Amino acid sequence: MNIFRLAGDMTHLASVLVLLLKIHTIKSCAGVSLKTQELYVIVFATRYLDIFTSFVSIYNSLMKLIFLGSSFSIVWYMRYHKAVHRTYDREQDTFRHWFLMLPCILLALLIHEKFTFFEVMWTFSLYLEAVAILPQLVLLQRTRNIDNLTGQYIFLLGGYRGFYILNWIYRYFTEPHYVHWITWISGLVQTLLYADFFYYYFLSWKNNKKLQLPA
Amino acid sequence: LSSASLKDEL
Repeated sequence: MNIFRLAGDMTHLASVLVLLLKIHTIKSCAGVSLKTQELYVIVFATRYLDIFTSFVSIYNSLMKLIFLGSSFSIVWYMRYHKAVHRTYDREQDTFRHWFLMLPCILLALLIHEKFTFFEVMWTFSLYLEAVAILPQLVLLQRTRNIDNLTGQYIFLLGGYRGFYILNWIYRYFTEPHYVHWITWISGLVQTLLYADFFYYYFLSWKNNKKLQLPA
Repeated sequence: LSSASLKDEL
């Protein structure tokens, strides 16, 4: 464990807590894409298949449970909690996210480190996570004004993988044979997808005005 | 072992 990875995990944890806070306290999911949340449930479910078979550390298992639990509960809230479900703009959140999964599963079947069920599912979850934010970013372009909590959520979610990139660079230089192109490239693509969001988020913060992505 | 080391990440 290094400081970059810890910062990444804490940023990721903060992003799901911000979203849970928004949904649980103000009972609103306005501006939040249910499609992205559903993709994240699949990302964690396929990423943590080994949660009961391989034990790395208390920290590792605890964080896996938190990410699994929070992503499932966010989807549950947005789908079945009456008050929250009412604030979900279904008309705008129309990204066909199931079509995102197909190329990811095909790519995972083609490019992976080992051709085992577990490894292919794990690689699939990496590819899927890289594109999971797309429905949310599309929704952001459509809903003109977004509230601060949603903006912070996306900012933290994008930032965590950026810290992971620093972690991979650090581990590359400190651990022999630590080379994982698949993880590195999908993590880089994932972070780059946030590039324009980060730009407009920074502008809105600098000019102290509402965050608005150009249509 | 390298891929195992990667699996220590979330």
